Formats: sequence, structure tokens, C-alpha cells
Amino acid sequence: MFEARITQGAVLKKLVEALKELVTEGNFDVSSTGLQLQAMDSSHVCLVSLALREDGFEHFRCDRNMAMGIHFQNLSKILKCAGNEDTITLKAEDNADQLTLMFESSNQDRISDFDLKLMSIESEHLGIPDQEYSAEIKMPSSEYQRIVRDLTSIGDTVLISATKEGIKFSTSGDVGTANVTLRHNTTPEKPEEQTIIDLKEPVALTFALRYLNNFAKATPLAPVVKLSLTKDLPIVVEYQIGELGAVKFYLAPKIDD
Amino acid sequence: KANQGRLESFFTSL
Repeated sequence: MFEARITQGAVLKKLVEALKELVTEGNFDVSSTGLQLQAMDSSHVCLVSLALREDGFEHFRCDRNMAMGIHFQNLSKILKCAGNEDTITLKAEDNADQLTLMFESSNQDRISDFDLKLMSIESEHLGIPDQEYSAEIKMPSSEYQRIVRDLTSIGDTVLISATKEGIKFSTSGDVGTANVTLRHNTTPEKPEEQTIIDLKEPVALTFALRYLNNFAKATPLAPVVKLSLTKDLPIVVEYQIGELGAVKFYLAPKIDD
Repeated sequence: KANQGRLESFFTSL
């Protein structure tokens, strides 16, 4: 059987809210090491990769590997019934066709359980090579959210260029043009307020703003976001979820004809 | 005008 208990149920709620617009369905692959998900959007332009470690849960048991096919809008409907302070336990028998979600209030005086019907999903996994990136930028996740939201109101695509001057986001549209540059800045005392640019070589790539804006739905999960860029490769937008694991979004670049 | 790349052009299917 599979059983996973997380005291901060709100994390699970935020995670599903971050994913559900981007991917309609996907497999929760559970094993003794934790829970993983790899899912592409319907147009195969972006991919969500989620990895939650077994030791990040208060309790984790998985007797045999399973792929649990989840419809995220449906999971979201159930998780909306959980309180923000609730502890959430996920449970499934081996080869089950349902996932049980149990919500316990913090003072244990309210306990509810919901069964989510599982789906059979043929998922296509992509091999993502571990690699060095030309530029890795850590910045406050709220800053990333603001930049992509602001630029989405001006244009459809953004040119992201990383140089030793900083990281520049540029767009243009019917109303005009916009440029936002962030400089390497380690002045703030709190690490989560710093902008750290680790540059191996200058790089510039163009992306659809709609997706980058969608990734920012993960902002409530983490104070810092990391962007990784290499010429002619998808960008990685990564949020570390405390000690529990990470969610990474990959977006294919726009390519010149 | 730039075309939107698809992930399969960058990553291999397993």
C-alpha cells in the first residue's frame, strides 16, 4: 500500500493550484524514495517535473511502485475542501482505482476523507539530461512574478538575456516596448531577497510569456525562484519547496526560422 | 517571426 502524511497540507493545496492550469492530467509515480510527476502541457511546449522526497513527509510508506493517474482539476476540487492548517494523508491500496485523501484539523476535532477516482494515463516520459547551464539566476519569486505579469500586459514573447551587466527581460507589442533589468545584488540581508547571477557565458533566448506567467502560479510555494538558461535549450524555472522537494517547469524556446 | 519549439526537439523520449 501507499501512505503519505504531510502536516503542512497547505503545501499540497498550493502545488495543485500551481499545476492545474498547465497540465490537465498526469501520473503521480510513487516509490519508496518519494512521489514524482512528469507531465507536459497539451501542446508539448512546457513540462512540469515534480519531485517530493520520502523524508520530507511526516510519514511515508510505499510497498510497491505505482503510477496513479490524476486529473488535476478534480484533485483541486477535493483539496479545496481541506483547511489551510490541516494535515493531509494520501492513501491507496496496491493497484487501487482511487486515492483517499484524509484531512485532519490542527486540533484533531475535525476529520474528513475524500476518494478521488484515478485514471489510466499513458504518459510519455522525456529524458532530461543533467547539465551545466550558461546562466543560473536566483531571484525573489515575487520579483519574477511581477516581471512576467507586467511584461505579459505589453507583449506576447520575452527576450531574456543574461550578461555580466545583469539579466534583462525585453518585450514589445502594440502599445510599445518594455525592458526590465535586474542586477546581481547580494546587499539584502535575507538570502531570499537577493538576486544572484551565476554566469558562465552570456546567453539570450526568447520565450512565450503566457507560459512563464503561468509558472508564477507556484510563487506561494517558495520565496526564491531559480532560472537556468542555455543557448537553444528549454529554460528551467525552479521552485524549492522547503525540505520536501522541488517543482521545475521547462519551457521550449522560440526558434528562428 | 520565431516559431515555438516543442520539447521533443530538445529532450529525448524515454
